Amino acid sequence: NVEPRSVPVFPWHSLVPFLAPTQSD
Amino acid sequence: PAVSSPPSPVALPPFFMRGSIIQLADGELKRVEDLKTEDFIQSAEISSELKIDSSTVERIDSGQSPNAVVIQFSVGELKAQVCVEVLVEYPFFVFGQGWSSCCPDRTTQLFELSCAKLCVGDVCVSLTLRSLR
Repeated sequence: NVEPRSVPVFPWHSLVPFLAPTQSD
Repeated sequence: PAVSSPPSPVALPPFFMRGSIIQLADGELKRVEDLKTEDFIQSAEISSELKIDSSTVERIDSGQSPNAVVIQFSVGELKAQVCVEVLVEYPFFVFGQGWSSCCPDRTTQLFELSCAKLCVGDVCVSLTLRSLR
């Protein structure tokens, strides 16, 4: 039996390349 | 004469490759090429740590290497200035438009990800940390 290769799952926020400076609410 | 360097996909984030599976904040799975502006907005709305912001492209300059660019963004209502140096093929998500990069042909070549040309004035999705209480 061949184990199915697991497909990597990436979190949505990894697609955004930077965190902007935190702004006060 | 122009010297073309070979593509080096191993140095690039794998999640921009067409077909990559992305998990939204509510657990839904989508392919990277199918993401919409609403997916980012809704994911940020239910995130306890991140909130979405808009970053307007103000300048695009050459970077330190031939394949790099320095992009200056104006972020949020306070117009905080942020510069990032990325490879020309690095895609950003533009509100209402989708994936865009400084060299869409190269992005398509490397990632098979359809892209528009990133231009000054484009408004990109960005994230900020929610204030810690």
